[in-house]
Amino acid sequence: LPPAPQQFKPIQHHLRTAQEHEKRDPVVAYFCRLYAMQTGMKIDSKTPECHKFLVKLMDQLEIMKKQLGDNESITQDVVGNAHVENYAYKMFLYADTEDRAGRFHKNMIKSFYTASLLYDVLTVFGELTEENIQHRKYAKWKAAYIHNCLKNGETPQ
Amino acid sequence: MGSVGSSVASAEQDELSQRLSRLRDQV
Repeated sequence: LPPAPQQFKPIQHHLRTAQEHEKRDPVVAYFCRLYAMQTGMKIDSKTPECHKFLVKLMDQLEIMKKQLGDNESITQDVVGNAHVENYAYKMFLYADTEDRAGRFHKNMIKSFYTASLLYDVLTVFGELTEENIQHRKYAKWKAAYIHNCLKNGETPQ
Repeated sequence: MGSVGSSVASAEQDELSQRLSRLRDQV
């Protein structure tokens, strides 16, 4: 994909997460891009550079769907939802365990942040559950808080 | 000319929406 236009800053991190999961978990990568596509269309699909970018993203999604064709996570929403939700929760749990053990490092910050992005992605399947809304809020806040503490040389509480 | 431009843009958007619907079609 070409670099995303400025208007698509809100989906930049979801697109990066897709790229990072291309090999590790293509289903997660697919739904991150689908989320980016749906959100991107809401942000701006008229401006030529945005439209061009969305067409490229759509091309990529269609290719991925073909490649993943017989995967039930792609063909059935309920399975896809469970797959992304489990993955997000695993990320969240890993970061939370590290946090509670007082082990603060870049990897756990990234896991909190990625979990929060994946809870965004879950909205492609419908409204989030109250629990997922809370996890997303907590993960986003924790990632920012611990990041700032480490940057300022402070110990997170 | 403005109206031709806007109809082209709207047709392009429709095409993108249709492709998105096809993508979301459950088997």
